[in-house]
Amino acid sequence: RTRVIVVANQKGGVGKTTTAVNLAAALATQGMRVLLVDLDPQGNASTALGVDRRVGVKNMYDVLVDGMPLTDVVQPVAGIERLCCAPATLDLAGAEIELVTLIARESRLRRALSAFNADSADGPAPSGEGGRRFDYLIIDCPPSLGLLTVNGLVGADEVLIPVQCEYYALEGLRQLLTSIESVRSYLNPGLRVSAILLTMYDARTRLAAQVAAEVRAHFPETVLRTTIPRSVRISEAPSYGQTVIAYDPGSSGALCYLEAARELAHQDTTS
Amino acid sequence: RTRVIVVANQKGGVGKTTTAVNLAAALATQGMRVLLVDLDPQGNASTALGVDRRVGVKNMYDVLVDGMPLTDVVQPVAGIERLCCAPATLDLAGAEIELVTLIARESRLRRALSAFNADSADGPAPSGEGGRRFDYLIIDCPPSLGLLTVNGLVGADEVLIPVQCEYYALEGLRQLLTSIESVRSYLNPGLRVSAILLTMYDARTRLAAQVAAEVRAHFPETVLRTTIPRSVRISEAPSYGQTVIAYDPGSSGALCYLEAARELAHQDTTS
Ligand SMILES: Nc1ncnc2c1ncn2[C@@H]1O[C@H](COP(=O)(O)OP(=O)(O)OP(=O)(O)O)[C@@H](O)[C@H]1O
Ligand SMILES: Nc1ncnc2c1ncn2[C@@H]1O[C@H](COP(=O)(O)OP(=O)(O)OP(=O)(O)O)[C@@H](O)[C@H]1O
Ligand SMILES: [Mg+2]
Ligand SMILES: [Mg+2]
Repeated sequence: RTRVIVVANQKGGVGKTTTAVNLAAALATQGMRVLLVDLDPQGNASTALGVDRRVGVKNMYDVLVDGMPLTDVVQPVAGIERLCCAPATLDLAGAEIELVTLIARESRLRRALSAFNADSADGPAPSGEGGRRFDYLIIDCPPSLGLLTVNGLVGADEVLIPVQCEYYALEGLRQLLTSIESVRSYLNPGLRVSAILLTMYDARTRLAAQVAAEVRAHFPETVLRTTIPRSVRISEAPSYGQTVIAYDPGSSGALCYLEAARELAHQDTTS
Repeated sequence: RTRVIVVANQKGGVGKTTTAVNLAAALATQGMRVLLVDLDPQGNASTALGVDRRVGVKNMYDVLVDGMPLTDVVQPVAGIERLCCAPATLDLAGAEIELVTLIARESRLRRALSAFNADSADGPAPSGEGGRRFDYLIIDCPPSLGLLTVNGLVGADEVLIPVQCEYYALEGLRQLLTSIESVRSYLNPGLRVSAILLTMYDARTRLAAQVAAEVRAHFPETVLRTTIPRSVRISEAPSYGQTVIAYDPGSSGALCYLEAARELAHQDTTS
């Protein structure tokens, strides 16, 4: 069974893209076949993986608005075996408004994913590696609760919420959980929050410890044991078109994302 | 004349709210009358200024969607003379989609602001301090280029762009400038980018220096001389419902925002 996980949080700059990219790379390193779906018009995840996202390249806009099969937009990621990406280009910036008047506007990604998962079970996988399906689909979202993020929440089975260890992050969490709850009751009854990941934890500040303690107290079952530290190596990696795992495999950032990936994968076997 | 400045950048977490709040407070400390307009459904600016934003409180949703006069939603900010706030509540989260089908959807804020500016020139100002108008209207936006941010760009005369000294920040700048250009040619011919402010500059990293140098090279006339350093005091202040200027007036963060405010105010007298 393919695990479909959407990485969502309407608060900006909390580490959604960094988490989607580095978890996907970590899972691929650990032997899983992973597809990263980029739903953010900024296309930061596509950039971080070094895939082509110039204007004209087939991308998630074509899938959501024109109904192009997802298989047609998937590209392999150079240098990382078992990892593919369905990129976002600037076209996607218009999609939020265009989707408002389209039929089944909230479930266009879900239709594309179910056709895709059915496809890859039968024939050769889009990345050409023989008939194996993807083990994980990781979806990166923009910082809003608009129709792109809603498509992600409707198309996924699980939500992973990155929470920056800063004050405003807590304010947004309640609003996000309310939105997830209404998606669950109206559009996707099987949706569950499978993980909260604390990011940019700066051990030198009291604020980070306070925020982390508060989140763990509220969601003891859901917060992953692994916390991602604030680390310059993590923020430098995308300027080289690399994940932190490729850029500096021994750094605390790389090791923590590898650990978080193991924890996430382990959840599957025990739940 | 009232200066109307929108703080915009669709990249998340770059310091829009922190800049809007602390510049507004700095300008007020320096004798200006300032109104902060919160267009972000997360309402982080309203929280940072400690104003009431519980459900039911009159807010920017009522102004944009129902045409309520802006005067009716303005609240004074406790503890900071000459500073008022027009708050955002969770109602605003629905406004992006609701605005799509409303008449004049892009210029509803502009209509409200011109009625407001006409009002406050004649009668007692909403903050009750006698007939004086506001010297500055500062508008905080959500991390997207949707209809809330477009309303901000159409309603304002100037754009201030906070740019975080990180890699992804550069990618987003080009997209933002393209959007500003189309707002200028279709909806607001007088709009100009009056300032770019470099934020979260971490002097210990090469990355920050590289990003800052690149932004200064591309926009030599527009980037403010003052850079805002990464500083824990800045991120701690909102958890006390305070601006960094009130929380720790001698900190580098407070001093830099006071300096940036002076630089911004000085622009007016020389341009
Ligand atoms: N653990 C970390 N340590 C240091 N920097 C980090 C860390 N995680 C992310 N960053 C940096 O912080 C910034 C924000 O992260 P990122 O872009 O992943 O957040 P996001 O939630 O995807 O943002 P947006 O809301 O714009 O989509 C980026 O410049 C990124 O490189
Ligand atoms: N100079 C700084 N030093 C340290 N932390 C900062 C600084 N400026 C902002 N922050 C912190 O970084 C986080 C992001 O800043 P802020 O919320 O102001 O960005 P934003 O662009 O308004 O985010 P959003 O896109 O969600 O609206 C906040 O937790 C804030 O406290
Ligand atoms: Mg992102
Ligand atoms: Mg903000």
